[in-house]
Amino acid sequence: LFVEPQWVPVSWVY
Amino acid sequence: ISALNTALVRVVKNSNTLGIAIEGGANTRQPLPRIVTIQKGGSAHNCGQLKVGQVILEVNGISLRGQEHEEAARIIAEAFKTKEKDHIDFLVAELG
Repeated sequence: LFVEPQWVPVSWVY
Repeated sequence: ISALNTALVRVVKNSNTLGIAIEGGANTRQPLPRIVTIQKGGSAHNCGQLKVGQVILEVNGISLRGQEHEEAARIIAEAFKTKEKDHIDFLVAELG
């Protein structure tokens, strides 16, 4: 079962 | 993306920051960048039409489909920095 990584990157765009 | 209501939001560069935080990008469980925070006093907040939860489909007509997180963030940052335009046009999708 291929499971997508649960972490999601977050970035601020100033 | 199934039937969504999309909106074209024009963010005028009326402060020295854009002020949004985005999550996701290609190869993550959030394949298109989603707005997770909007900073008070930034141009995005001042425009009043960008909302947390909206998904950004295009920036100035450039599709973010297939763009990895860093690249999507860079495209948005460049759109804010460029002196060629005094605004950014975001095509956003409102989910739910």
